[in-house]
Amino acid sequence: MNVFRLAGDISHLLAIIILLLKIWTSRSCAGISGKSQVMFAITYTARYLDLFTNFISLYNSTMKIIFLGAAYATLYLIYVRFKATYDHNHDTFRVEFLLIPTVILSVLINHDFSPLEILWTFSIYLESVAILPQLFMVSKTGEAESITSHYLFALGSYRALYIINWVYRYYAEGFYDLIAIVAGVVQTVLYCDFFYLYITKGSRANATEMSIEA
Amino acid sequence: IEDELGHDEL
Repeated sequence: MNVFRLAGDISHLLAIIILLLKIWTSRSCAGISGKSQVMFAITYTARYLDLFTNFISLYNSTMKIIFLGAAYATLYLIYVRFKATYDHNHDTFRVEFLLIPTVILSVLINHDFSPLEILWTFSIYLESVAILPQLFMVSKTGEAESITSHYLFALGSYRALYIINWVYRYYAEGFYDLIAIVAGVVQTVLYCDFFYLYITKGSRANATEMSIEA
Repeated sequence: IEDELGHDEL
């Protein structure tokens, strides 16, 4: 554990809390891609199955349980509690274009051809592209509420901080995981356009909305 | 190899 990794985890936690609070307090999930949230739930379910087989630390297990719980709580809010506000007409990204290639890739390129390891690899590949339906939705409607932008910024920061963590770990511990690094870089690159807009447009004093031109 | 694959990140 190093400071970059911890900051990344906190940023991830913050993103999840921002999203849950936004939906809960506004009683609406307008502008949120349910498809991205479904893929995040699949991601954490596939990755954290090792909760039952591999104990790393109390911190590690606690965070896993929180991330899993929050992912399913988010799905509940979108698809059950505030279903009427779900903007499915704009959430039109074809998820099979992400699910099928990531399943195939995880079977072909993994560290070990075993069920848990393939599921872990699948979760890494799927997470790297899971935000695409959300980014697609934002570019399609041409705007994101500022709170949705903060969510995306926190989520993107989490991955960017993980990259710094990997650079640190490579030099400090000689540790590196090529699958996680390549997928993590892909994931972070997807946020670059958004980061640019968030920093240049989002910092205006009373900006309440930000536009994303595709 | 079991040890090496104990993914310790979230």
